[in-house]
Amino acid sequence: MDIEQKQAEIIDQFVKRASTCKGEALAPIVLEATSNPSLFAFSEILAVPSVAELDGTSNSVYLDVLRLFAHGTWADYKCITGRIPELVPDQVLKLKQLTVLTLAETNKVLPYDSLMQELDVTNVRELEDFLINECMYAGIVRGKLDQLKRCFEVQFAAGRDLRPGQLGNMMLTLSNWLNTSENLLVSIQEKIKWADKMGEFEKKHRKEVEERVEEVKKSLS
Amino acid sequence: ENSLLRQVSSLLRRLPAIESERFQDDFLMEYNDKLLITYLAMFTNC
Amino acid sequence: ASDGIFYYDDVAQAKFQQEKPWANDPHYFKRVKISALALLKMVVHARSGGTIEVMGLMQGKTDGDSIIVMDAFALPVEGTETRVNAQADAYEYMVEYSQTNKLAGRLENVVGWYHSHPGYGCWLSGIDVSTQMLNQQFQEPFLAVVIDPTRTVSAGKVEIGAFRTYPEGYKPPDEPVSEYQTIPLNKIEDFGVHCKQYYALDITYFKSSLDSHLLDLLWNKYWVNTLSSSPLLGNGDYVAGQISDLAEKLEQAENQLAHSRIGGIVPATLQKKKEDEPQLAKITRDSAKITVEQVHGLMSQVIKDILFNSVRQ
Repeated sequence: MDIEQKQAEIIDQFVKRASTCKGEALAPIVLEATSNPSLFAFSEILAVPSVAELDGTSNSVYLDVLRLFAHGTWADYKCITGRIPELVPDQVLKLKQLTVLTLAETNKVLPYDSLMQELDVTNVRELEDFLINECMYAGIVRGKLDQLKRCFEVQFAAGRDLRPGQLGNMMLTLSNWLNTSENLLVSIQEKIKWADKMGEFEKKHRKEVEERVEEVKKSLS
Repeated sequence: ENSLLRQVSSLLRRLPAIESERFQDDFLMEYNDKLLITYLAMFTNC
Repeated sequence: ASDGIFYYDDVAQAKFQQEKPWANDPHYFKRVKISALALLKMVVHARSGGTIEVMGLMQGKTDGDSIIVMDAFALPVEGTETRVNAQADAYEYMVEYSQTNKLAGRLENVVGWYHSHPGYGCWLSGIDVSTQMLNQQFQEPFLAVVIDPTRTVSAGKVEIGAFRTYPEGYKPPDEPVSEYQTIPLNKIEDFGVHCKQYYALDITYFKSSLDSHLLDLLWNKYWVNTLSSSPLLGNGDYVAGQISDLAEKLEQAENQLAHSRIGGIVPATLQKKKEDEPQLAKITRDSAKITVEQVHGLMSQVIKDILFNSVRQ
């Protein structure tokens, strides 16, 4: 939530700027957006009509860059290096940060080896520096680095832009969660009723026993 | 609203909160210990 | 109107001090009103001591038969049950603190002392009784408050008791009915010998409108910590101690039963005094309490597991 609050204003600025430009003029905006250290979401910019109009034009590379940053990873970039302009260092950093977020989507425990492979990092020290300085300090992930087990345990990862088809899964998960919670509440209600009933029964039984004891005492005396 | 969708996505990624065999073992052991205590307490009560 | 309690009337308090209505009635003070701030400070201080007893003083005023505690501060002493007068180590601190308070514009005087009994309940030990009697001799009006931080965590509510001692040799006309609490076997003698030398006051709490607002904000910040914590995991040592104590009490009860002439078949209703519960009944109650606390802890763990671990992508 913090990361969303931080980037909300930045997204608004870029959306306003993109709305007023067309074609080639969008190139510097795309470059700026994908290099901004505090921006990790690009759906809103992609949704701007002038940006969407780039598709199929000579400037469609900028749309591809934006889509790469919205949904892609560093490995995806390496596959399409020839088709899009070379990324500047700030963009490379941003894409690697977004790659970590994508990896954290599927696994909570990220082994150092797979991280180093995905991020093209040669040693553990460099990887840990990247995770700490560029990811944790940026607030996009929270977790623990386990040097013994050589893995990164992710406790929180900021959400990336949704890919087409992801929404259905999310809705299903949410509805499962809702059903589980409702069933739990119903069980708790039932248990409360059962406990009340048993309490009443216990009180009644105790009273009956006490009355019986009194009767016996009287009959004895 | 994309911002909300991202937040929901991030939240759903956190579930399940803990999922490991070791946790299940510890959790069930704790569960069994408490049930045993309850059982013993019932005996004491009787 | 709720903030009116915070107003300090110098003249009225001085008049009350001169009149000394408590001198003629050992049972004069019946109620204690503790501010949310004082309660928080005392409980946090008690909890910070872990298994070591800590103590502090309370500042406030009086209002008829009520003692109002506005604030509390910790004293730099520990282990109040290990020596005769632990407060003696902190006299200099107390005096300096009180003087500095007055300079800072805090008008309330010290109206009592609090200390903690980690894990063994809210009551006054022999040392506590003698300390409080001394305080009531020279510093009236004075109140003794005892907090059990361990049972607070275990029970999920603040375990606190406010007491005042009777003067030496005074016998109260009626025995007050106090709420039952488990006393460990190693403390039961100390509890029993002195339990009639003091009485408990009713405790209520109050907070200002600003306190309410701040506490709401704090709740928003700390509810995650509250949800994440579990008394099962945090209070393991205490529970083990309780069960061990229960076992010892059971053994003691068994020995007593074996030695009694009738062989122990004495129903509760044939006991002479109705208030004098047979030992086995007390043990049953203690065991039920331990079990209920454990079951509560387990229920919360199971509910959290179902809510947060059973949902998958």
